[in-house]
Amino acid sequence: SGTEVDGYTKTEGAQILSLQRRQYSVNNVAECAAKCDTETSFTCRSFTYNQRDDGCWTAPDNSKTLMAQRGKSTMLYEKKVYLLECTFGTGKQYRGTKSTTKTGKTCQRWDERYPHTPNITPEEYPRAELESNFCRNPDGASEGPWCYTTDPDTRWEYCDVAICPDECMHCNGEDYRGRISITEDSYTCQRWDSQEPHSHGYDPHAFSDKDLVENFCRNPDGERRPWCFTTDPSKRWDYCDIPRCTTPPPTIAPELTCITGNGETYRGTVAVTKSNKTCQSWSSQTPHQHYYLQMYTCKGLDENYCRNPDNVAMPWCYTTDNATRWEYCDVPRCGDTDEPVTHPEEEDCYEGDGSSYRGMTSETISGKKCQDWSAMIPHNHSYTPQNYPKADLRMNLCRNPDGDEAPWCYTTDPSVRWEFCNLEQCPTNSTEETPTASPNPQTPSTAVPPHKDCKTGNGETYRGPTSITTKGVTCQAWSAQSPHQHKSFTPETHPDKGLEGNSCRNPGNDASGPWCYTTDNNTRWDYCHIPNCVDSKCGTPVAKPKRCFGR
Amino acid sequence: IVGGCVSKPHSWPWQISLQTTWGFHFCGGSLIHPQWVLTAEHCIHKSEDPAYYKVLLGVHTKSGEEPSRQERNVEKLMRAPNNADIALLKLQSPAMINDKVLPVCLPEQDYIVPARTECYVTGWGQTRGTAGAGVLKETGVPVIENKICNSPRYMNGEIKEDELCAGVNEGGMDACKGDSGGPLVCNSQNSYILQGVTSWGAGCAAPMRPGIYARVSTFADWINKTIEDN
Repeated sequence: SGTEVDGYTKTEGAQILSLQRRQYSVNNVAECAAKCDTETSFTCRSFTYNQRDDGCWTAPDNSKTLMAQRGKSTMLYEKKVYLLECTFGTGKQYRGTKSTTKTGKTCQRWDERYPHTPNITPEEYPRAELESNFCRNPDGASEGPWCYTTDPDTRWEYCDVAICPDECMHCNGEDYRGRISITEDSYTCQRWDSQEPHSHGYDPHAFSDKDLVENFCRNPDGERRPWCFTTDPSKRWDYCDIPRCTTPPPTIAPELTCITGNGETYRGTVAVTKSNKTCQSWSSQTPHQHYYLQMYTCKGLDENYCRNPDNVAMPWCYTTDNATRWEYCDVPRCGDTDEPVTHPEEEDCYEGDGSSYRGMTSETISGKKCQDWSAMIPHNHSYTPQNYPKADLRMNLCRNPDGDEAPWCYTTDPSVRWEFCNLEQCPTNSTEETPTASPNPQTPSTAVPPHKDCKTGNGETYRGPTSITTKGVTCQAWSAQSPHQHKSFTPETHPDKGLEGNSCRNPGNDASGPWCYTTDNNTRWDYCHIPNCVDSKCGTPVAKPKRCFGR
Repeated sequence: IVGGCVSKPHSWPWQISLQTTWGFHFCGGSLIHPQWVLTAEHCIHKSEDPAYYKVLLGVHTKSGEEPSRQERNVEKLMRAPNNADIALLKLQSPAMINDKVLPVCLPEQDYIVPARTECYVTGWGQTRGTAGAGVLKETGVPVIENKICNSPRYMNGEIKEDELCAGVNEGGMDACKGDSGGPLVCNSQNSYILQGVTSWGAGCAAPMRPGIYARVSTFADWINKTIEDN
């Protein structure tokens, strides 16, 4: 509808007439929201937009600090962060308006020096929004928001701010799906679908299994904790302070003898690397120092067993060899057999129904990215590597595990469960590039595919069928002398210039492209509009690349 | 290219070989327009004189003795702003576009390739003992987000915003010396888009040391304007 604004709640038919409000003229709601987001006169907590006359005013108040009133054709937008009257973790993100302590004392204003001279000031902590006398936690105090009190005998005290429910994480928070959007150092998170102020590669569509929604803290990349890019241009990203859940984490089915995917759930006892080096115990700091045990508390870092706590390609370990800090382990892959692979691995085409296709395409026919076969988001399914160990359901590669017509995959688009892949059947009788074929090495390459209705350069080699000028007039045949007589450009004078019929041509190497004599008595000749081949086919090679990922 | 495999002939028809006039290949490049090649700025350190260089198009082998070969002299050298490792070469005459010589598409200005996107790097550079020396090789490499690439386990803060990283953690597949200037392309909507220009690396194909590419999308406007103005 164009009236929703992220980060705000909307109340139709309401307005806030704060004394400090600032009036703006805008074109739409989004512009009004931008005024609020960049307001410098005060902390903007809400804005009111009048859809009838595009009126807009920002205010330091919201419905928690000032009564909202009815307003004809107005819509009140309140910033969600200022409406939340509970805390997460240590409550560094708290931006509510509570101003009394646990024992009922009134808070001292942060900018006052009486009765207590503060050593934490708004100037020192500009992002902590030490506003009025509201409870805040600028220094990450362990029990949450606090304030200096107006009681001369009590310098400061914690406030009694409630804990928000359902906001916790297990392990390193890869499962965290909550709504915290302020970092541990009080930076506001940047939306994942935005490239401003920080451009980044965590495209929510490409990481559809990671729930990169709005600007909530997430852990899509095996970090120690959830994090986000920040809205501060000088700080690219920052960790978030998410409380740990007190309930046990959901149980996972551990892989004990072999791995699927990248082996994150491997909990077996292999403890040697690919080059046969013994693994260093995770609890040891020799020969290699590291912090993995503290950083990844629930990734099964037992003994010296190979593990993948940080979402890399496969289980690994620090080695006991001084010279090799770490190495991947040789944990067998579930479904591995010694049978030779007999499929055309390097061809990006499939034979038969594509059951044997083992190529690297991971895009569907409509250009959607495939979902990992091991992932259950956005589509839950049973075609897992464990269930179909011989179908090579690696990563998100197109495969045909069920004997369908062609390779397919689940898509990362939540609205499209599966699609066939962007692959063609291999030619059955092709001689191209095969050693048995006898291509003539002297055969020159085709300059321009014949009859392709586009031109390269100035179109001197254009041999397409277009026979209408840029003004829509039909061309006169090159061999005709009516309505326009001509001698310079005829099939006889230029036999190699393709002057057959009445198609547009460029026999005289005109810099502006193909042309023709016209059938209009008043226009002797005119140019034709022939699209440029380059524009339409850049990046689309005739010989399809192998797309080789192998070593 | 270390690892990877020998490419199918002419399946990367925008790949060019940048050579000295006496035929020594030292860098790659990408045809982005019939008369323009994009390469790495460090590839034109050898000489300020365009006449020092020539461009081979439509070839599969480094020696380039193929009927499809086209050879062009260089008319002009243009360096990208901000000391980026990107340069444009204007050819003295346009290349003949055909099924073996074809420009690659350019990305939109400031488009960011999502992490984990599978892209392909090609070139005639060193193979470090892996097969295929002398013929155009390719290898697929996933893109690594700059946040990860700048972490201590990878490149420890050395990667700038106008660069991108691509590679596999375990190493073994990478561009190498002689591939510089060549393309890193990613498939999108059935065509290949030039997202990177092979720039540098900490060795070749070492674990946790991905290849570093100049980020083409940062300079898309500059590229288009330079071509238009020249």
